[in-house]
Amino acid sequence: MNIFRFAGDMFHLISILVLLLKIYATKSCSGISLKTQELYALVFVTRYLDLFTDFISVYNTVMKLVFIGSTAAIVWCMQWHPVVKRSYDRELDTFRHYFLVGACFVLALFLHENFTFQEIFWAFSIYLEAVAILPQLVLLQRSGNVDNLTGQYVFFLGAYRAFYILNWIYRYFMEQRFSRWISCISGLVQTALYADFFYYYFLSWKNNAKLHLPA
Amino acid sequence: CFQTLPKDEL
Repeated sequence: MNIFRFAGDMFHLISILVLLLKIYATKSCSGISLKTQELYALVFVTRYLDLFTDFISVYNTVMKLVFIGSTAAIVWCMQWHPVVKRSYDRELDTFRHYFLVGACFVLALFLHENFTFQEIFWAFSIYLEAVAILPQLVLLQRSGNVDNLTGQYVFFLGAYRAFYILNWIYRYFMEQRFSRWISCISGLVQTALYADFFYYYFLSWKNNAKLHLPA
Repeated sequence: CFQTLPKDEL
């Protein structure tokens, strides 16, 4: 474990806690894309298939359970909680995320390390995570102004993978081991997708103005 | 040659 990876994991955890705070505190999920949450739930379930077979550390197991549990709770809340579900922007959250699932699965069938059930689903989860934020970014552009907690949610989610890239660079030099190219390339694509969001987020912070993404 | 990283990351 190194500081970049630990920071990355903490940013990831913070992003989920910020989202839970927003939903719990405001009893509203306006501005949140349910489709992105569903994609993330699928990412965690397909990536952590080894949850009960390979024990790596208590930290690793606990974090996997927290990620799966919290994302499942958010998806449940946005669909079934009597108060929260009324604030879901159903008509704005129209990204065809099933295409993303299909494309990533086909890609995983062709591009993987070993042709085994677990490896293919692992590659699928890496590809899917890289694009899972797209419905959320599209929703933010459509809904115009972004409330603070939602902006912070996306910011920490972007920062998490950016720190993982630093972690892979660190491990390359310190452990003479390089990251799997599937993770590396997907991680770069994933972080690049946040680039314009980071730019407007920085502008809003510098000008102390409301975060506004151009349509 | 360098080994790839173990699958110990989240």
